[in-house]
Amino acid sequence: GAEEGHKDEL
Amino acid sequence: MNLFRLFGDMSHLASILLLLYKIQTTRSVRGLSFKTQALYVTVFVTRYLDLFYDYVSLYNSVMKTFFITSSCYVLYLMKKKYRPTNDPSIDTFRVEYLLGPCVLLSLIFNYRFTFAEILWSFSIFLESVAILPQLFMLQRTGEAEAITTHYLAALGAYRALYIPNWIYRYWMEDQVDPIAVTAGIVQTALYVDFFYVYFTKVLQGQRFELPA
Repeated sequence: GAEEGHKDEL
Repeated sequence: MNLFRLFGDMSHLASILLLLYKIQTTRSVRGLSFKTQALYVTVFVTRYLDLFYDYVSLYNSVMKTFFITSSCYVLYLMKKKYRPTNDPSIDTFRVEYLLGPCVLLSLIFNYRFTFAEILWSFSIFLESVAILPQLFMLQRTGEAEAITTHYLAALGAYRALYIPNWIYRYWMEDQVDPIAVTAGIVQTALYVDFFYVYFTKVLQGQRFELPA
């Protein structure tokens, strides 16, 4: 979700 | 994973390989900012702590491990192996002016007020400005070896490619990461001047030289 941010990106 | 993201990551990978290639072939770290490289180690270590508690994919883990180890290796090359070719007297950017605001920003803007999330935010903000000591050094010396400019171009391309990746994710996955996007746009904007000289000079076969 948006509140977590794009944590799959590097 | 979309193509912009994949090409962005490959460009990032290529930039580090170019950096290592430059150091090994010229047997010198001349023209490189130790401060920028040390900031990248800080960025990778603070962001990729999640390697220990959050598994995303094999690709993700391998890349994170590579970025941490290669950036530490570059520091070793600069401080030990090729130390005589490193000239700290032209690497004069005041890093504390970057670290302070990044700490402050990460305390204000984060997705959760936890140690891990604040560190993650900090790393995003720090990455956006980590290139400044290097660009400042380039500005001071006014010229650079072609291979060093290819390294910077690949690094800048990596950031630029993340922008269409975010646009794609917004439309196709309905996902936005406001912290990463804002910092990413700032980071890419810092390369504009460099890219102008790179495209108009280096890619036309001329030396990278800034007007006096």
